Amino acid sequence: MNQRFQEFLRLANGSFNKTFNTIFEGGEAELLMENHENPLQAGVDIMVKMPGKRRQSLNLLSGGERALTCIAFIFSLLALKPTPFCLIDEIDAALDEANLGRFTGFLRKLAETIQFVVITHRQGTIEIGDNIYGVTMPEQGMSEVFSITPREAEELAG
Amino acid sequence: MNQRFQEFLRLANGSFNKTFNTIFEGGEAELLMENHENPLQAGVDIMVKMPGKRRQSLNLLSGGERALTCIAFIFSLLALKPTPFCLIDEIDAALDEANLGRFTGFLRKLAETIQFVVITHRQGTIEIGDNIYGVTMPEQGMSEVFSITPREAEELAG
Amino acid sequence: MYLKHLEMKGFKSFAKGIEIDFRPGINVIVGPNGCGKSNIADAIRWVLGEANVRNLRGQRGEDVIFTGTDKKKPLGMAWVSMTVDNQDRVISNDYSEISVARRIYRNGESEFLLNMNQVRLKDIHSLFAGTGLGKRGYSIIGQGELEQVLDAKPFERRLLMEEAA
Amino acid sequence: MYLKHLEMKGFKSFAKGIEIDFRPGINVIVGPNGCGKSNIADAIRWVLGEANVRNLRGQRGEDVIFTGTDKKKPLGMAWVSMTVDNQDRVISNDYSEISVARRIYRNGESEFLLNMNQVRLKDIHSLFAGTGLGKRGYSIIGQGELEQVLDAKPFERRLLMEEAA
Ligand SMILES: Nc1ncnc2c1ncn2[C@@H]1O[C@H](COP(=O)(O)OP(=O)(O)OP(=O)(O)O)[C@@H](O)[C@H]1O
Ligand SMILES: Nc1ncnc2c1ncn2[C@@H]1O[C@H](COP(=O)(O)OP(=O)(O)OP(=O)(O)O)[C@@H](O)[C@H]1O
Ligand SMILES: [Mg+2]
Ligand SMILES: [Mg+2]
Repeated sequence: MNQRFQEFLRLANGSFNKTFNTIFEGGEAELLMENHENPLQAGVDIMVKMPGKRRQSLNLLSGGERALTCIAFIFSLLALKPTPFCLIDEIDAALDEANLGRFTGFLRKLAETIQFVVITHRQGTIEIGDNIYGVTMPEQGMSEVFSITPREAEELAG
Repeated sequence: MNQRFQEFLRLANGSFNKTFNTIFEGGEAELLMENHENPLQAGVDIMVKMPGKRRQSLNLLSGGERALTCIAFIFSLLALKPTPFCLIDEIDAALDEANLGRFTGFLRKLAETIQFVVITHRQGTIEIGDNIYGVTMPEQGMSEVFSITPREAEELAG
Repeated sequence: MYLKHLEMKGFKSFAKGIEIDFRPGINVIVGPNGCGKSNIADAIRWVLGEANVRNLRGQRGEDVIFTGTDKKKPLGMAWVSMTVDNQDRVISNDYSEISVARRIYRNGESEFLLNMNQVRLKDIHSLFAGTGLGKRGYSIIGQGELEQVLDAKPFERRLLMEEAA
Repeated sequence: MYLKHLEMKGFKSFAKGIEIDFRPGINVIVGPNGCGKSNIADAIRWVLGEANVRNLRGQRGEDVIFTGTDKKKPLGMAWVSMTVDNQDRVISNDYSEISVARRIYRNGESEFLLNMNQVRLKDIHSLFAGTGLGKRGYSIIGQGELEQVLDAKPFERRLLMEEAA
């Protein structure tokens, strides 16, 4: 158990550092085995260094930095071991326009091998959609769904 | 203690229902004393009914409905007992454009008696600002602040 | 393998029957607050065998059945059917298309169907085992769940990663 | 009463001294992710006497002092000064303007100043008591704290409301 997981962690750490560095255009990220007297109960620690800043504890990160760090972590697992499809629900809410652009750029690359279902309010994310569905409630409390064009999506997304 | 709080709860319930109804353009909201064998330890329950939908438990609300319900609660306390200034940090992130408009409309009304300091990425909120400050990091890791026009804010907010 | 088609009726706010065709690449779902977007995510988790209704924002199993509005009465049943393309035989069986369905009644009784044959929850789990499908924090990130990996304790973080190992 | 002026140096990412003039009405603060907006909110909480550094995303008191970057060395002190207009005598004393300042050194020693006179933390708390200033969930809603009122247990919700009672 432990041997196999240690090997996987080595690969995941490499993938996480590479994905983080691409998405943040610099900086470093690491996944480390926790020091624990019982190796079977040891968990995984995360260390990050934002470009140009010092290494610091996770709770000093800003809202947007935390969100993008989590996105880099999830995307690095998907790059390592793709799943048939991935569903994400408004994970882009805290990102500013520049970080939204980095997120959508990386998402487009991953979508060459993994199908994505993306729920979003952000215009930048809607624009990279290959297939767009709108959900409305013409009668309060009852949802309806229909396929729409990017143009219509802009009005509906709100 | 209890008598005074019961009286305040009656007023807060009225203010919450009125604020909720204005912000959601319909619906109902209630603050109730919890049934507890020791009245001194009884807390406060919240019940809401979205316009056109049935009364339901709080955890079935959507992300945006939860956010706007909390905004209505906080604004109703501020309307009841104003504080010299109020600082809010990205409380508008989950709102769609229509709900953002309701939020900014109510904020403008409250700002006639209460000063607000509002941290936001949303264009609709920036537009109602009387005084706008931009924060940047020309050198990675070191913040600088300067007063800006609404036009400049649009580019910077991202 | 990819998600091809989703049909449902009576699941949460979807009182009327609806159908969605998905395509490979990026499928985007948009709409105003409270219109039912996250309910679609819940439907996909549910049909993939989500056993804990708290992960679907409910308290009892039947909470996923349409509870009615000011004008419409509650329904007695909810069902969701999902079809995945299996031409690349990610799941090694004879089918080039696999459809999974789930149904629940007001009395709490629920049933699963695999290509129209009744199966158990365990069969759904073993069908998709190893593909990562339906795993929280890896192939499904629900609203508000993004930062769980940072907030989790180190050991929980390890369990999350075991899904992808 | 309203917030007139904020000055700080060495507080979190504000290595260089900065000043902000506020006005009655709506003051908006914008900027990219990680540039220091929420650090301004933390500075206001800190100078109003926030005693628990965890509410400022830190672990020890000195975590609020600028820790340096790749190019700049850490600083040895952080200070924040806030001026409020008191012409309407919400706080009944002789001053039409009240300025509060707080300083902390690397060794953990900290001091408070009220109109340039050294005071204790208790004095700051009693000065603003009853105005609601600095109270979490009512006059200061930090990033990610909006939904606390829904997630809180009923009794915690009551304590939050007592601030406004
Ligand atoms: N069993 C049910 N029957 C009827 N309606 C339900 C049921 N369960 C949930 N709902 C309704 O679904 C709505 C929430 O939908 P959902 O969470 O999908 O919204 P959303 O589109 O994701 O919105 P947001 O953009 O705010 O996140 C709620 O208003 C709730 O009343
Ligand atoms: N003591 C300190 N010394 C130096 N930098 C610090 C210190 N404490 C926090 N920081 C830095 O401040 C940054 C976070 O700033 P802040 O949380 O204010 O960002 P923000 O503008 O609110 O961003 P967002 O839009 O993502 O919420 C972090 O990158 C962190 O490195
Ligand atoms: Mg949602
Ligand atoms: Mg912030």
